[in-house]
Amino acid sequence: PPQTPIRAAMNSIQQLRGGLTSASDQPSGNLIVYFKNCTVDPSEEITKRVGQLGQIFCQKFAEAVGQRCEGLGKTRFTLGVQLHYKVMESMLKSEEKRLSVQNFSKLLNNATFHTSLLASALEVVLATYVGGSLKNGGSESPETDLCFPWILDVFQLHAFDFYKVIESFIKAEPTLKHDMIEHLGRCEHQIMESIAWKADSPLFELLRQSREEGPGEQAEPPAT
Amino acid sequence: SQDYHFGLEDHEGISELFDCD
Repeated sequence: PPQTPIRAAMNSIQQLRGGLTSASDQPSGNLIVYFKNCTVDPSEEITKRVGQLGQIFCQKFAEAVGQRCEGLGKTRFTLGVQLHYKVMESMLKSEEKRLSVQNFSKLLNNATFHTSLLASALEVVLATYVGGSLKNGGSESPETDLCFPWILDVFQLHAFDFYKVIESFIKAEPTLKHDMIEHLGRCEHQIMESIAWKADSPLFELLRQSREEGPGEQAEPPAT
Repeated sequence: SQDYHFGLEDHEGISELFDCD
């Protein structure tokens, strides 16, 4: 049958949900082992943070889409949590292989890492649901208001921190569809072109530090 | 992911990006 925008969107949603049928919205057994191997066990903090971010997400979702759609917000959030745990496990397996270590205490106790990872997973979920209408220039669905960088405002996340997880996210989730990889690439582009250069961006502090560290690699002239 | 430009080298990963060991 011909591929209509609605059919394409439905397929993407089915594929996303299909890929998460065996995933849980709780950490898997493998993830729990990684948590227990940490010098400081992050389990409690992770669960607490997911709960808090869930409340914020559902509230902002309902404000944007309509209070009657609160249930939809919860469903989207649950899918995002499932995806983020799945990707976290895959990332840690890769890191274990690459670094030959099993103690990821610093990474797993880094709140910004977890928030950025959850935000990336939710961006994939939200973009999948909005998919068809956005691609065709339509804006009938109020969910188009939730497109990037909406999630950064909801979680009060610096764009530069979100940017840092994108590549590893794509590598860790090989079932990610082509159009979703393109979407994440566009988010990256948007961050580097504009959003990362807001006054409170951590990028300025990093640039200052790198200048103070003395002559290393020379920055390109501003015009370039 | 063929059209995505991977900028990280093979020896870099998420741990380095979040300033971890």
